[in-house]
Amino acid sequence: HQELRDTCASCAAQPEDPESGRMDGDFLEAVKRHILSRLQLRDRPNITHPVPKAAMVTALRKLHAGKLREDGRVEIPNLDGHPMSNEVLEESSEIISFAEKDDLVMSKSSLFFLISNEGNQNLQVTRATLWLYFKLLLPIVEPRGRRKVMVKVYYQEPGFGSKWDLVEKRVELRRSGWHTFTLTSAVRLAFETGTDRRQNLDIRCEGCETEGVVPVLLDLSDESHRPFLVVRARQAEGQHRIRKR
Amino acid sequence: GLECDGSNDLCCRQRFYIDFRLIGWNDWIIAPSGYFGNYCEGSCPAYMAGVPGSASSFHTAVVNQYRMRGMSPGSMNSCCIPTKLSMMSMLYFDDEYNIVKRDVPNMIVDECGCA
Repeated sequence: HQELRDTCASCAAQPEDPESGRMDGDFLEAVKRHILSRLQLRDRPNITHPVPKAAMVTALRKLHAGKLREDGRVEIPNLDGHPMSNEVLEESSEIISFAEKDDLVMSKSSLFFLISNEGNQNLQVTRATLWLYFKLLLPIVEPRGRRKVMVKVYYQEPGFGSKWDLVEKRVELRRSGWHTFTLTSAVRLAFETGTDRRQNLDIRCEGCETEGVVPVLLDLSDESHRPFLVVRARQAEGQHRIRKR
Repeated sequence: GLECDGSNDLCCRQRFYIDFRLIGWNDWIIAPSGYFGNYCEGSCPAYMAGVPGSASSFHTAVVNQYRMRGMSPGSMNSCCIPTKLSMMSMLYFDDEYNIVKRDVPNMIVDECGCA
């Protein structure tokens, strides 16, 4: 066997027996490198002040992120509640980005998202959904039982001082709750420029004041209702990739 | 595929679990709480050629038929390698405190065989 072992690469590199607890540091480093390289990360992220737990729990619970078995094999249901078709399964990313406030911008209705590009790989956005929470200030008493408002989400195209586009949606509210707005083209635009993607938004609501409705933007006393953006992306394919079935 | 149980040194799968807490990665990885970094080890002697299920591919099965008849086309050392891999989903924070969900294919070694 010795001669066999010498000639076969995968037989030779044998880390010490993990059962005996004497874990070979190099082997552990190799596994760490392996995990980071499969996630296309150069190094492990440096987490100094993670997202407030309340916001994270709400987002994950809202998006049906299921429980993972220990070995990570059970699929986490996709984050934005839409069934994921098979061909994207193998190389897909889903990114939840939480709204942040630009201290230099006085307007209360403006916020931005910083969506990383996942280790500088060229990601192709397949869907982007903005989640906003609307609070009803007064209980609904009249028989029609619904409030109708027009929500306008302005998004700025990439680049300083560039123009703003608009996504608007009529929202009917029976109670306080979350509502979604599709921003796929906005986020796709943001991804097509530079490495760190910043997406500036300005949220307006026609009829909210008269109807006693408040969109929760960045309210530090209400972290669990912080707006968040769910981006589903996949590895952009080479222009002429031949698909083999 | 065989599971390594120390009873022989034939090609088998060594289970190996890393708890992310023990390596200080549980602050940025939300789920799962650990990773099965299983690997393959062991030798692939000639008589393994005939063992059903030990060939890692049809090509290997055909070459094994030659080996069992004492004919050796080309260099005949075969290696113990993964023959079945499965995907792993991970939920983690990235540098901008986004929560990312990745489905990483071929991340966990399920079975090993000789090739």
